[in-house]
Parts: sequence; structure tokens; C-alpha cells
Amino acid sequence: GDKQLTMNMFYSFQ
Amino acid sequence: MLELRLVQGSLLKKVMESIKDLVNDANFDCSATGFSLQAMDSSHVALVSLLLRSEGFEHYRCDRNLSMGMNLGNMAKMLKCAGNDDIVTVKADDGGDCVTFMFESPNQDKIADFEMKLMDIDSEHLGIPEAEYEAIVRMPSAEFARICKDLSTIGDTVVISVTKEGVKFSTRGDIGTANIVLRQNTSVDKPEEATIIEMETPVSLTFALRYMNSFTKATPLASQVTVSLSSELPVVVEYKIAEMGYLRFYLAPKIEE
Repeated sequence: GDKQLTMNMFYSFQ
Repeated sequence: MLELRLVQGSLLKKVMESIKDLVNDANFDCSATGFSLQAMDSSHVALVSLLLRSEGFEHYRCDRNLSMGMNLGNMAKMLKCAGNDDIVTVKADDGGDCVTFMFESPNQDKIADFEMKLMDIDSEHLGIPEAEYEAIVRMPSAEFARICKDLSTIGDTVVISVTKEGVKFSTRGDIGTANIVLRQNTSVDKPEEATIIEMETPVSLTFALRYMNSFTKATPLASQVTVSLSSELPVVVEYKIAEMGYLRFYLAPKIEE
């Protein structure tokens, strides 16, 4: 199956 | 002191119904700009961003920036008790441990107040810079909901591909495959029925339909939805909230292993 990416792979915590 | 009076209280009811199943607890942030929220689902795959600008409220008083941690399921329960035509007022004291929702019927013959306990939530605020998207599709929100629902009966994921020809939604499952293509259509009588495709570069991304279907609970908020896609970014599914702001859902793609 496909691998699900997550938000923190794209955006960093402020 | 915080006091926000929203004549169209049903907007807040609709917002809560749209997000309560995706996010359990979240901080509502109040500032001079407006009433906002950013929160992720428990698996950090999807993110909700809400903005209700202060100008959209009949009365907006926010003496100092305030962050109020709320359980969204409980907040939705309370707002469900408001009538669809009710005026909703949100009140809180600085440093207090509760928030009050006041519901007024349009002719002022029924006034209710519901007090809810606030909670401490670790804020996990992500910085999301403005981005140029490779493709932006604007389409009727009901059509988008229909497509996500239909495809989820066949498969678990949707491939959204934008080319010059249009936007294609595809899925595959044990019983077979499905492809739905929408072409640009600006010739309709009503603007809310138009499909508009702006494409800089062809793009194709795969997403979990479970999340997409959850986002479509926001369909009652807006007649149109905007889907913004770039190959290196989460998709943004945006519902504009009449003259007040927006409800945006970000969803990270799936990639082949």
C-alpha cells in the first residue's frame, strides 16, 4: 500500500 | 474580557459539526483580527484552520489575546442546543476557566446560556506559509461531496489529477475501479454551479478518502469549494464562510512506498 505522509513533514511548529 | 456576538449563529453550529469528528480538543484563539483555530487530527495527517474575522461579528470585544482550550465534541453539543435562527454570543473572562454561549431567539422571547469548562491544551501551532499552488479547482461543494462519497464505496484512496482536459478523481478497490472527470464549466447560469480550473502545471496526488469525506461535512457552509494542489504540499480544501472568513482543511498526501 501507499505510505501516508503527515503534516510535520511539510510544516514546522511555530 | 471577551464578547463576540454573531447574528448568524447557525454558522458556528455548522463549523462545529464540520470539525468535531476530525479534531477532539483545540485552542480557539481570539485577537483583534478575529476568532480562529488551528488543530490537527490525532494522527497529524490532517489539519483544520478556521478564521472568523472580527468584522463579521455584530459585536466583537476582545481586550487581550486569549486562547481557550475546548473539547470540540462538548462545544458542538452545546451549540446544537441553539436554534438555527438564534443569535449566538460567546463570552469569557480573562484568565477564567469557562466560556459561556448565549443563545437568543430572533424575537428575543427565549434566552439561554450554556457554560462550558475550558481545558489546558498544549498548543501545536504549525507555521503554514502562503504558497503558490500548481492547480486550483473551484467547484460546487455538493458535487465534491458526492464524488468523495461515491468513490469511497469503491476504494480507500482517491487520486486527484489536474490536466488541461480537466480534473480527474480516480479510485480502485477489490471490486474494480472508478474515474470521474470534471471539465471546466463557466457557462452555467448560476456562479455557484461553475467549475473553474486554474492550472500552472499538471499535478497528480493520492489522498485517503476517509479524510476527504470528513471534510465534506462542511458542505452546508458554502456552495463552492476550492481544492488547491501542488506536488510537494498537502492539499487544501477550502470552504469560504460568507463574508467572514474560511474553514480550510489540509491533508497530507499518500506516496508509493
